[in-house]
Amino acid sequence: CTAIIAEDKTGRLFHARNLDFGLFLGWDIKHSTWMVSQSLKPLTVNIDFQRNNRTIFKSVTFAGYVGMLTGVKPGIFTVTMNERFNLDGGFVGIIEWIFGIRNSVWIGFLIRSVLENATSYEEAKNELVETKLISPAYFMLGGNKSGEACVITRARETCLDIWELDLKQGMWYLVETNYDHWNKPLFVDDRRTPAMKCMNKITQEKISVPTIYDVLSTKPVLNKLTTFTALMNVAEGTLETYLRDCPNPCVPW
Amino acid sequence: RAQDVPPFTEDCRSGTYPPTGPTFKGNASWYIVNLDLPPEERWNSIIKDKKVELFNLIQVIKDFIKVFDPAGKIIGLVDDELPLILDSLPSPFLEEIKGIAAVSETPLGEIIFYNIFYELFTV
Repeated sequence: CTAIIAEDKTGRLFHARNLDFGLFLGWDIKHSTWMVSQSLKPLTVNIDFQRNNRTIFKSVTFAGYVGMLTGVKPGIFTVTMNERFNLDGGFVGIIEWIFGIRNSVWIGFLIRSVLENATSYEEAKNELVETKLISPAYFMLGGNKSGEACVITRARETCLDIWELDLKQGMWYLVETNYDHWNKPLFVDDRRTPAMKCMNKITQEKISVPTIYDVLSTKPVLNKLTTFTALMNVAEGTLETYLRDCPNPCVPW
Repeated sequence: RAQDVPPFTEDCRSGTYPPTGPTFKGNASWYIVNLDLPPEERWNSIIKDKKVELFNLIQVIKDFIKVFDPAGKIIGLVDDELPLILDSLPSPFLEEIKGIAAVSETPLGEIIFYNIFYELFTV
């Protein structure tokens, strides 16, 4: 996955992501694609969660998957999650759960609860930082005020790092893939460098929903695992989701 | 043209929005989930529309597992044991999952497996 949060010169925040999933879960030789990624595309749905006929939050998910990995609470915050691969991974949390240690929360369920119940950027941030998790993760959280954006690097039990937007230092965007931001990505899986290169080329003056879509359409940020691209604008409360394909030649991840 | 050969990093795309062309497969459709409904009923309209696609995805995963487990022991475990072990999933998620399994006519264990798939693959 690749997620980007960026702030333009007027203080508007944009949050976007490519959801990549299905690595090593069967390669379809005929169509030159990953089988699970291909099967997830027609299941992708945008959902308007309502209570008393009023929108509580909007999210993109897969039909039948009740947790959320991407969503916007209009006017308040946006959130996405990227997988964090670790030996102390989700299977350990699941085994603990099976053996009755149930003080951890499933990630998709946590994000949905945060979208449903948190009433501010700070409240959402606290929940994502402090809750014990079944599996490690990266949470990208964007608010609705200038400078309100961060990447939260989580181990299952603790928060390892909070990486904040820092406009005074010229850091007007954050890019997160599937690696700790203080470490280099695996050299065969570096989507961070091309994404940052494109963001730097666009500049803060020209950042917008269309130009972020350009970044997420650039290989290898777009790759054979990319199921959809989601674009969110917190102030307007909008969520746009586009199903993606990466015809050959295209990198497999 | 460097964009089209490994490591695919030379050219940043521009002018791709609004999405068109070979990298665009369509828009995701919109649905409303009414949180005032009982959890078992919230996903009914979505699942009725996406029943075939959900079946296809689960079949792809089952076929993949069968490559490593031709006897089908893992799938048997998912179908028979997972609902018992994971019946402690928090509310309202478990009730929603039960509703989805009923409407899609899919074994509950397989829908639970689908819902914890993301956690499983963080290794």
